[in-house]
Amino acid sequence: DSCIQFTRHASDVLLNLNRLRSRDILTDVTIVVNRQQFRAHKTVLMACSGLFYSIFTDPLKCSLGAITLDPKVDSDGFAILLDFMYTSRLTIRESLILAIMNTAVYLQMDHVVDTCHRFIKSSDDR
Amino acid sequence: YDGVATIKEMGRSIHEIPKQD
Repeated sequence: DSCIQFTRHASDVLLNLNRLRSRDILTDVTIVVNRQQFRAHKTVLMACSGLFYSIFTDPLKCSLGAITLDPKVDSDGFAILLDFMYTSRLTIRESLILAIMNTAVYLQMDHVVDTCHRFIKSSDDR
Repeated sequence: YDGVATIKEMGRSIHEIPKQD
């Protein structure tokens, strides 16, 4: 037996999901962060964030069309993390790194938190 | 998979959804 592994399939799927998001196709939830609104797909959110996984696996909450996050969450940090979910690229700005990390803690994105920690530590070392 | 010969295909795997219609 043999199989053909399409090595870029995961990134091709993610690219298409991001195109769907940018065109607001089949997006099924609005995330409200400090009066800013972000349209997204619940499946992508819950695949990337422990918080969203908990929300959308809760039968009482899974059909909600809008989720309002804690007002302490930074909307710029959230925007960067949402882009990361759909692109695998985390835009790091020195001025926003703490906001990104705190938002990642809130969203229960532990691996991103660890990466931010390492980035801050390496910046301090320099 | 163990015991399965894997051929790697490096090209695109699916169609690309355009940015806009």
